[in-house]
Amino acid sequence: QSYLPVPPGVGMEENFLSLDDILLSQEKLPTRTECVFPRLGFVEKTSDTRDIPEGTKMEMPLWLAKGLYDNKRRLVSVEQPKIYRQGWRTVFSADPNVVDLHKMGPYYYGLGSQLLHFDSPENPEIAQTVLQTYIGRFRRIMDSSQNAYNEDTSALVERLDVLERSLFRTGQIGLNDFQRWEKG
Amino acid sequence: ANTETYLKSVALKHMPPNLQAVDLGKSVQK
Amino acid sequence: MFCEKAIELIRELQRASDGQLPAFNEDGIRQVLEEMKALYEQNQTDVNEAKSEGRSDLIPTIKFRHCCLLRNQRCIAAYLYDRLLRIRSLRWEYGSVLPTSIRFHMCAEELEWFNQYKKSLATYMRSLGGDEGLDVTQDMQPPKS
Repeated sequence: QSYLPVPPGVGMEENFLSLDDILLSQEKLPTRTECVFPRLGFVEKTSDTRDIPEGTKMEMPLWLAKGLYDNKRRLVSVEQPKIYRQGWRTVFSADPNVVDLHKMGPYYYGLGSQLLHFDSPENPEIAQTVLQTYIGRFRRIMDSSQNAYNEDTSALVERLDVLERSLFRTGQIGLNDFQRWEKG
Repeated sequence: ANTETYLKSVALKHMPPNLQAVDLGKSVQK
Repeated sequence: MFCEKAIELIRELQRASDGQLPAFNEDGIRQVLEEMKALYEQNQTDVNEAKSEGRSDLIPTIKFRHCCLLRNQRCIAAYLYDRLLRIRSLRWEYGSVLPTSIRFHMCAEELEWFNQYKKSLATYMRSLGGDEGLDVTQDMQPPKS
């Protein structure tokens, strides 16, 4: 397999030409406009003005929120998606393995890291929870990835987020390489 | 050079003036 | 919403994640370039109005459209670049003559890129291993013994 796509960036970084990072940055964030956006009125078909009024709450793709976000002149403010708020953080710290990160994500770690670009007093807790979740789920992912030889793994990866699925794939490649080496 | 020529001829030259350059250094992962 | 066509190009490649080369989506590229032209012209108009009539309230909208322009540019660049990575790997898997079915999926400029790549690789291989050169595309797997 000599086709190696441009890998996603690590942590808060994005790789400009990475398909994964482009899809990650398509994820929606709850935002609120902090000024009027004249002539862009497409949010409400009914409204007669062609402006997006200040205070409009809208789901905005991450790439647009990052592009508009400006510490000095605040055009939009970004709220945390539900899964990164206190309530869910408590669930994750209780037992991260119970959560279906595919359904809740599927870019739980990527989006969580990108959220740190937006100022919020909760950033340290978000970063900590994302990290602890990964650590808490790592062992089970690696165990299942190392013990699933020549069998259907769809059930094993069903509840994994995108990053965890690539970790699982890496484990599977290592396992298959080792089996082939053992057979000479 | 081959890749830059290709990107320019297929897409970049049809883009607005201030968007006709893509730094291929970005294709090198950190 | 802007940039929907652009992200569709990326999704199309992501669905072919096993390295297959989908048909070149010329129509998709053209639609994204048309959207960019429209966004740029609207921004030109607003920038002129903002300058000539002091309409600084238009700046957020200008910034919004510029974000969309950058997004479209990124998606097109990534779409084309990822296809080149797939085409490059085909040289190592099929050798220098590609099957017709695959060539049908490439646009003329990709075929040109592929020919240039082959020349660069051949030049490199001639520079290896003394006079007769070395074909590095052989023996990609270790021998059985």
